[in-house]
Amino acid sequence: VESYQELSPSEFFYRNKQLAGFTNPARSLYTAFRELFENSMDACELMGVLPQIIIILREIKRLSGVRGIYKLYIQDNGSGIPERHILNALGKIFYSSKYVIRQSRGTFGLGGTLALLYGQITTGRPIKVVSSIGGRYIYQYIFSIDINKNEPIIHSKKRVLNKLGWRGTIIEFYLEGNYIGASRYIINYLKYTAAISPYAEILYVDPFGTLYYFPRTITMLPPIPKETKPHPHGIDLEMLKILIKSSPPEWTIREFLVNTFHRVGYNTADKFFRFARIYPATRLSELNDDLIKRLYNKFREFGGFRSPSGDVLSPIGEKIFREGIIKEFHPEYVDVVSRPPSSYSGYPFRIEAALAYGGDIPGEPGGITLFRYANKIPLLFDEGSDVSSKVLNNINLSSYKRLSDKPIGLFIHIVSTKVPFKSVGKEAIADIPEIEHEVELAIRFLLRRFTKYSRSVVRRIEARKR
Amino acid sequence: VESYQELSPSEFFYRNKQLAGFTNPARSLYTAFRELFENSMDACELMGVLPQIIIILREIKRLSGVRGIYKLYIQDNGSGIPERHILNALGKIFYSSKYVIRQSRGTFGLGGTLALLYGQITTGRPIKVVSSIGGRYIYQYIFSIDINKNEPIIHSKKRVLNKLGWRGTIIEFYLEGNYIGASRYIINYLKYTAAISPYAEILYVDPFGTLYYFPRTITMLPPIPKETKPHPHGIDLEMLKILIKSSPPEWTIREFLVNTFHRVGYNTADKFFRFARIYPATRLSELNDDLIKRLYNKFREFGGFRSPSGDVLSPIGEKIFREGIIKEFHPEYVDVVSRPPSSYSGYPFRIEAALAYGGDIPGEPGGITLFRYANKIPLLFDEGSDVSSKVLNNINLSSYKRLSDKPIGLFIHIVSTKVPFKSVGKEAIADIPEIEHEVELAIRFLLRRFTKYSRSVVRRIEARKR
Ligand SMILES: Nc1ncnc2c1ncn2[C@@H]1O[C@H](COP(=O)(O)OP(=O)(O)OP(=O)(O)O)[C@@H](O)[C@H]1O
Ligand SMILES: Nc1ncnc2c1ncn2[C@@H]1O[C@H](COP(=O)(O)OP(=O)(O)OP(=O)(O)O)[C@@H](O)[C@H]1O
Ligand SMILES: [Mg+2]
Ligand SMILES: [Mg+2]
Repeated sequence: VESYQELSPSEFFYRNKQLAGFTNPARSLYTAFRELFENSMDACELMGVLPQIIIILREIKRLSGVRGIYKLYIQDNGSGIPERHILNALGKIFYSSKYVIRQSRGTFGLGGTLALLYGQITTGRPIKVVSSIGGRYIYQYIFSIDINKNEPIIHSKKRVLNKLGWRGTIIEFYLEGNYIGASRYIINYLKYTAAISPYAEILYVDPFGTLYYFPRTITMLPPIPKETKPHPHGIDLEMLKILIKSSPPEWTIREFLVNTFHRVGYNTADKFFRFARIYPATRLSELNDDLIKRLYNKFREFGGFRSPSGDVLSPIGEKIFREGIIKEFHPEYVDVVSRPPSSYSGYPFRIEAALAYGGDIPGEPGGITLFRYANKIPLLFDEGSDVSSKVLNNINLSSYKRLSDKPIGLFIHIVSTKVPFKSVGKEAIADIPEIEHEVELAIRFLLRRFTKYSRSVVRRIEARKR
Repeated sequence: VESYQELSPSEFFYRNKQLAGFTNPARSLYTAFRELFENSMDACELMGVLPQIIIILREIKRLSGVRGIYKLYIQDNGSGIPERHILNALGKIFYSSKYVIRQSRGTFGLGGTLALLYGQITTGRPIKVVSSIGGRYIYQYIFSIDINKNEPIIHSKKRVLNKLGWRGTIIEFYLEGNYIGASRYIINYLKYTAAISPYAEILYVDPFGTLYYFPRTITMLPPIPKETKPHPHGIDLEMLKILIKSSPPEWTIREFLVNTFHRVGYNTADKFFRFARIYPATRLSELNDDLIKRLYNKFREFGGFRSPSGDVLSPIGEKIFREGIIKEFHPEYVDVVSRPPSSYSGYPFRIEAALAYGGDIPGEPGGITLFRYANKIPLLFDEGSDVSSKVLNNINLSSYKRLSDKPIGLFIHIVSTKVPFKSVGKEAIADIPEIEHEVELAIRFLLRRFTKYSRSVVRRIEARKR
């Protein structure tokens, strides 16, 4: 006889934490590190603040083999978390400020919480968080997570006067890990972050006591990402019903369209109603299910909606991208391209890409090393299932005659209000046709320009010989 | 100022349904099909019943382009769902009978529910389910899903006398799809299922009215998978605390070990306590946090626990596997190997593999076409991120001199009480070292034998020439 059970979100991800990158102790240590780091970067950039992030990882106790218990300390100068949200933000799965339509690293509402939960289940120790939004007080909580209820359990709460007007967040917790296995991924993650975000100051002290310092080499920030309204092509019938229900019932559907959707003005709305043969002055309260279905189907068919605007996005920008790659890899040649905005399913996105040759680019001579990024996050795993990898493998590279005595680095960065990650572990991007197309255009553009450069180098060498 | 929000599980997966395979209309139609089919296969096999599954897919309405509204009808002769669980099982995410430690296709508690939810958000139509566990009544519910609350909403409930003693489940619902895009995947899915489960009778009527009939060609079922206890190497500190809390406090830790864990008898327990220097007669009620931590660390270090038993698993079996491949692909040569049981992190698993040559095996002459299966589910997508693909790519195939005038099919089947899927879409398996090792041994074994067969064929041909 079958036994039926309901799991809370925390129970589900506790049992299936491998879905989020918490597989073995080395990978789990890396995942915990990056999830908290990404939270700190978001907290700074969403406020328009130049990030300063300090991470200290210490080995507290060696277990059997290469496993150990570590203490992770991370501090940022970001937005801080409002006092009433601190415990839920970090102690509850599916609690987030990233559930809006806006570009950010965070998107699922579980990464940071799951890192802390992983620490709890491997060490039994409580978590300490200190945060202030720059106001009168700094708050400190010590808590653990009730996995069964998906709720934080307060152990202690302290409040001190914020005499220096500090703003930011500090998290301290313990977790099992394997630093021997994780170190090169952690260090590469920081290095690749510095390459794409040279405006961030990062200090990292590893368990051996080594300080890795990535200084800020540029003081301009990319634009702050903007929250945007949904696009008519990005919604389904259920979402349309929800949007209608949460709008004033006296609105006409004409007002509803103009107020609810991204880039829909009165002209576009009127064009749509003529196309759909729907009476624009119908009140929302007068809509029945059949009318809503018709509205929805006409939404899908109408070709006149302006495509999502790229203005809401926050690309790195060619100048910053170039600076970062030069700082971290000192290549002999670097070329950056920023594709114009595009969209898929109503979500705007842009591809920024760079090709770097020589210097400290890792890899085989003549080989191409792929560096993948999404919303400024370096993606170090699952290259085989990523769209950029697929595009690169389908390009006939022999048709691009190029220098092959040193490694080539190909940097692909995708920014979007919704990056189509293939799993909650955020390591690979799905091969959405529009994205695949844009990545291919960017790569071919860079390869053509590198072919030109290669020819000029060869001509120069031959001229010198003569 | 940031706006914090909590999402219910259904809201989260509604927004992120692409994580579960609901990407475009073609892929979504395929995913809905397979999720419901896998529920039906589980319902039959977990009861030891030869499956008979009927699926009818009709196009109700053509939308723009290749998209259409479809009606999916699926019927099985499985266990049925007990009346009080019907609505939650299908109308609530994270409600499941598969949350026990036992091999089954279902594992996450969301696939079928998400398929029905996808239908609801694309068509607005309610869902009909009819089910009986073979008792006095057959129950019919018409319902929809409250996405905000993660709860089913009853539209109507009917109960009729089960005069013929029928047992099983019927689901009828509507969903948007693209059958032109999905058809080859759906038909291959059924074909590959028939290859590995020739004891199942499958009738499928497609939107063109074509009947695909996969008759039963064998009447022996694989063994029913057994539920098992947790293994000491498969639990973390949190799980140990939960297990202790849910045991009678008067138990000694010696009794606790023997009653709670898989394959731990009094001899093993006593060996463990000597190794750990823990007093076996300590009552659970006397344990404090430090003692539990010590118990947990010693669990990890103790090498004397017997590895998980493969008896709880339900492999296909070499005989059935061979029959199925012959029936579906009519190869000239087929060889099957069943590796002995192994385990990872306390979870038992086994690899069954087959190599088939010629006949109707698809692919290029001399090329190897990979057919991947996990717990009897054919995996048709994400080959590039799967462990079997990684293993095959790392094998130097030129060292196996073999016939190359026809395609070769390599079938890899993994059964486990916990298949390490990389995402909730269940299309690729993570490269856990123990699994990677076993897959490699299986593939090399089959290649060696095929090399032998190839040599004998060549010798025969040359003998004939002379
Ligand atoms: N260092 C920080 N500074 C400010 N806010 C933070 C910080 N860390 C976490 N938060 C808040 O906690 C919320 C939850 O974080 P968590 O990492 O669990 O999910 P997320 O970042 O929203 O999504 P994802 O799962 O994609 O990481 C965030 O949305 C943010 O509001
Ligand atoms: N055809 C069926 N016959 C009997 N029980 C069923 C059937 N379909 C669904 N169920 C029940 O409903 C539960 C939920 O199904 P659902 O597909 O949502 O999740 P799951 O199968 O448990 O896990 P997964 O997400 O991996 O598919 C199942 O665990 C099973 O108990
Ligand atoms: Mg986060
Ligand atoms: Mg299921």
